Amino acid sequence: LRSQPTIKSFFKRV
Amino acid sequence: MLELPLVKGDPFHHVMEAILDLSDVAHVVCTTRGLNLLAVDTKHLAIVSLLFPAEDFKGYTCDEYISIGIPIRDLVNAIRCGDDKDTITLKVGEENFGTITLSFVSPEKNTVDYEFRLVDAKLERFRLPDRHFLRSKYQGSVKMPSVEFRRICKCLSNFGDEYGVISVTDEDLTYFAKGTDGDVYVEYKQQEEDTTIFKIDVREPVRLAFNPKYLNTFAKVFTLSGQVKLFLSKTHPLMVECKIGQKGRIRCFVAPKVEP
Repeated sequence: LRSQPTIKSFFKRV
Repeated sequence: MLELPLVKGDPFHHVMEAILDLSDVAHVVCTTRGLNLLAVDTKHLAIVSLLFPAEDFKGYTCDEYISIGIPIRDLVNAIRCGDDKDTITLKVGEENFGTITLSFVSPEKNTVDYEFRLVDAKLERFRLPDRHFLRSKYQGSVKMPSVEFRRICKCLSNFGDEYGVISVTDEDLTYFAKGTDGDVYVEYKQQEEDTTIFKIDVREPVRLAFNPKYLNTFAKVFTLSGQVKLFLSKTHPLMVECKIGQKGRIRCFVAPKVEP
């Protein structure tokens, strides 16, 4: 019900 | 060479104190233009970023690109040991690269120096949202007093640390948290008369689930500024921003929980 993607998965690495 | 003047209770210290229990390392990049701090919590669910232009930092000296990992607990422990009246300077020099020196000078010119190792953590840089990204990927924003925001975050976190929801329409903003023994709802109506204190700006209604614990941690930092601005998206992390000084800012990003 409450899976949680990591914050890093939303941002591209520079 | 880097010289960073600090004062007990300034935004840099404040951010370090706030993330003390969330993260071990603060990644700091300094250039002639200013300082950029980035810290990711150990569970990788939130990011806090502090941007401080050189012109807002009295006595800031940096003559080259410096990228370092600062052990947060060591730094906070040292600052806590200092007196409120001490002048604190964080120094990274060419001759002692790999270590950081924190010098405390009292009004009587007595000195205490702390020296500790920089963390050899691989610096992870992320492309954080710019204005264009915020306009295109975020469906709504809400401006509100930071003290009020802190009060709500505390309230939500007290009820349920794990599951909260923020919803926004062009008429109202609602917060919800699910606790073990009960739930809490907080509702704010858009006031037509005065939009300087509280203002909703949405293209379409947004609802997102998040972990209240992180917002509660960051809310303390945002009281450094009178107002916070929340950016809400259906597909991207919740972002909260406050302005510091003339051009500085603190931003935090909290990963959304995915609902079925």
